[in-house]
Formats: sequence, structure tokens, C-alpha cells
Amino acid sequence: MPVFHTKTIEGILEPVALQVSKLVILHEEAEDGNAMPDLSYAVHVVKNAVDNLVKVGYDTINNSDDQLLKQDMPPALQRVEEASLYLIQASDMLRADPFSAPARKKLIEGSRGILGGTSALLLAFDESEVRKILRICKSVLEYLAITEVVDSMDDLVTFVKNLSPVITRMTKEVDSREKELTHQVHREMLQRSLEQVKQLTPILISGIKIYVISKQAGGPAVQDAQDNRDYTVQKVSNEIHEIIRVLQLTTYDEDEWD
Amino acid sequence: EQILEAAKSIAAATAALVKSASAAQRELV
Repeated sequence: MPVFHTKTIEGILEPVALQVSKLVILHEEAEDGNAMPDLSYAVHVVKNAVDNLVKVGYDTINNSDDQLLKQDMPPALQRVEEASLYLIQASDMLRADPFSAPARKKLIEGSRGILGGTSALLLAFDESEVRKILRICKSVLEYLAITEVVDSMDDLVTFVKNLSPVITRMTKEVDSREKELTHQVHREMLQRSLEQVKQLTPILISGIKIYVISKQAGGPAVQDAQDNRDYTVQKVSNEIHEIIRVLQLTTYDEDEWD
Repeated sequence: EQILEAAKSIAAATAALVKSASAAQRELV
């Protein structure tokens, strides 16, 4: 079961998570420790990177209209900032006493804090990106809802003209997202639903066209054409609802089920 | 995205810091 649910987050955090785990194990195995080297330059580099992240983070918050992002990101940034202070304190303590056990604990705590805070920040950012895709999916659902008012060929042309770019954008975004996920089951679910949407779209347009022609011709075939059209609309809508559901899943959801 | 680049820099800097600390510890283990 992957720990990080996107390849981007995994690529950023896995190497540092590995290093922190090693340090924790070494600390537990050799409680008294060896003399620590001067870590002040390395800590200074971390602090500069933290300052830059905080600046970029608040710029992102200020430029976003996503209220959840505005709510979720500041605590993560504060966590990273606090953790960097722990690292500075640890480094100062170790310079005074390279064998200091409390300094080592502070170093571990600071490293874990950086890891946890950066992880929370990346998750908040990632969730915000997912919400952008969800909005596109919902706009497709809104277009599908107006299928029932399409009753002329002119309406159909306008409908197809409006629907096509939104569906294309949705499939492109969901396809990219699917490739980003580390969770194989979620990827397969998205692939399956996306494939269904791709296959059903021409069937839907054809169904609307048959309905329009039947309606103009009159007769008993109208009801069947309407039923077929509505059935296809329902199937496409169901697949998009499934895409929306899966996009919001993280690996943790399934762990909870287990 | 700038935020991903900034996070990458922090992760790399933290990994380097922790690696230095681990190397010192490992000498004893």
C-alpha cells in the first residue's frame, strides 16, 4: 500500500522520509551517540528553503479563491516554520555540546516536523488541484442535465459545440490525474470510468439526434427515443459521479475500510 | 508550480541535513 498517494508527492517526500527513518533508528540504537558534526550550514540551507516555501505558500494562498486551500495551508506552513526553529535550536545546542542527547531529540523532532508539515502542505495543494478537476466534471454534469431541452437540430449543434470542449478537458484532466496516482486500484477505477465516458459520448449524441428526428416526424417512436436518450445520459452521469468519487479518495480511505 | 519546487528544495535540504547527522551516528553503531 503506497504511503503517498501521488507520484509527485512521493517523489518529493520519500527520500527525506527514508533519511529521517534512518536517523530515528540510529538514534534508538545508539542513544548516547557519537559526536555530531557542525550542522549549522546544513540547517541554514533548510531555513532558507523554509523561508522560500513560506513566501511561495502565502503567495499561493493570496492568489487563490479556494477557501479550503486558504484554510488548510497556513497551519502546514506554521508547522514547517516551527520545525525549522527546532533545527536551529538543535544545531546551536550541538555546537555547544556535540554529544547533547536533547539536541539529537530536537533534531529528530525538527526533521519530522519539516516532513509532516511539508506533507500536509503538499496534500492541501493537491486537494485544491483535485477540486479544480471536480469543478470541470460538475460542469459536464450540468451540460448533461440540459439534454432534455434539446429538441431541434440547431439545439443539437449548439449542445455538441458546448459539450465537446468540456468533455475533452475533463478526460484530459482525469487522464493526467490517473497517471499521477500511486494507488493502482484507484487508477484502474478512473481508467474504466473514463473509457466508459469516451465510448458513451458518441452514443449519447446519436441518441439525442434520433430523439430530435423522431420528435419532428411524430409517432410512437418518440417515447422509445426519449427513453434511450435518457438511459444514455444516466449512464454517462453515473460514470462521472464515479470519477468524482474516486478522485476524492486517498489510500487512507481504504485503510479505514480495512 | 512554484510550491512544488519550494517543497522539493526543503525536502532535499532536510534529507542532506539528516544524512550528515546519520553519518555521524553510524560511525558509532
